Amino acid sequence: NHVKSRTKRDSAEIGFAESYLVNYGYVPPDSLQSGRANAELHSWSKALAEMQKFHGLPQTGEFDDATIEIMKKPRCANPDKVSVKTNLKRKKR
Amino acid sequence: YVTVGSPWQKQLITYSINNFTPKLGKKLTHEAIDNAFKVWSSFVPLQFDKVDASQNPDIVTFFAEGFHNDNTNFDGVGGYLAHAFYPGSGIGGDTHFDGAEPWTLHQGPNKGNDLFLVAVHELGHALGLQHSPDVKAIMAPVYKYHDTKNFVLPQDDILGIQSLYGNFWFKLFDSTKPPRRPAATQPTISSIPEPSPPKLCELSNYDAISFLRKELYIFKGKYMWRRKRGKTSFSGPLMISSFWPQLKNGVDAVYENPTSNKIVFFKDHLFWEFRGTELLPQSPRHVRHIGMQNGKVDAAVWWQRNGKTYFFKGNCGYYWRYGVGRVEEDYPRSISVWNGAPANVDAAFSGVDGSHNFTYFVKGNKYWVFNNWEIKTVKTSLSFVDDWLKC
Repeated sequence: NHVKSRTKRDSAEIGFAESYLVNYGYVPPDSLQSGRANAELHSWSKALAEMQKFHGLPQTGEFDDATIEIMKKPRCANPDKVSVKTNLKRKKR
Repeated sequence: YVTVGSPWQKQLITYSINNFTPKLGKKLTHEAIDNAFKVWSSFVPLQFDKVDASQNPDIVTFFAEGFHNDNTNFDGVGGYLAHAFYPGSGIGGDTHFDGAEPWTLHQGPNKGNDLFLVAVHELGHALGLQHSPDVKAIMAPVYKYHDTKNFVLPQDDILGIQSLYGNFWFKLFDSTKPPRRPAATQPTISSIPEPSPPKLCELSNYDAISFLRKELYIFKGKYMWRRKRGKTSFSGPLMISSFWPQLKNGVDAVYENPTSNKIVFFKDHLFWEFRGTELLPQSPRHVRHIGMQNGKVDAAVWWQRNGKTYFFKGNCGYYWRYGVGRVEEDYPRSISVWNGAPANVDAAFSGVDGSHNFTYFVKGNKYWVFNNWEIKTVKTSLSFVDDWLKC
């Protein structure tokens, strides 16, 4: 499914969606390294389903229209997932 | 809701608004952010004092664009609207808004991003809430318009913030007394300290009493106490608003109709219908919608025997019978029909241990027992405190 949904979409949208999953804590940042990407297709699909669940969308695990649409909506920059607190590294103002 | 493990460990939290968005100007920017703080402080015992940025406040708020000295650059219109750091020293609690966004205030949906709404969300982070998967919650990650003129903090957010600070209060301070307010560095809006939550055993009267989902609830002021099934003691006080956020100012009467699966609260001239804690459409409505010309129902009780609900108005000693949708024609009648029951009753309930053979009338801290089948009072003026509260 994941490969199919990726081929349907242009690479810019895929790139945007994958950055979204990383930015908001659904996928660890190092998953973006191309060498590993294929090995982790399953984790992308799983991460996508997790993001869809968090946002009240059908958990297809695919880059479908509803998912891309909600990814484009203005939102808070804080991550959704507790584990990856990208904006909490700093302590000093 | 999702919380962080470490909320603020104090009750007085200072903040500064270091600049403003020219799209709203300074006054509206401050109004939006000040009111956002007030939303949270109306549900938890936190006090927010605005100070100058030079006083090293706990929460610094400002507008910026692009890179702004932390590790999350803003990205122009859309995308990131703002972000906030969770409670802690230094940058902890700080809240940054993307100056490039089309900031508006009270302009309704589809008109830019309402600064008040985004500020409520971001300050939720600054107080220790993470994003919530409840799409109705203000802590949902994607911007969504909520009515800002009559803003009601969604239930999920109330439960979240009270899970951080409601216990914090009782844990940190003697639960019978509110924390002593520190000398305010500048006159606060209302320097009258919050009255301490009442002690159930010391109450001389009650606003409303009812079995709800087979648990006995007692309501007084903004607080309620709950006796779970099979228990003899009550838990509480809890804020009524922690279950029913629309009722943060208290209730006059309440009843549950198990057949329609509705819980109905009365306050002044309005009534609210809930399914559990979910507010049903059209609520609140004026009591004249159910045929009661003027307001303030003092007590309400549903009868399983005939499926009717009875409303009592204390000071005039009348009662109404309510069928489907409105009170019945030849009502009100004098409460003397309930011979032996007290005239200006404070509360009434039935359904003790699931049976509806008796109606209990409560006035002050006394109660009367009315037999629903013999249509007469069988016990009078007993001590509610001794028999029900086990004080």
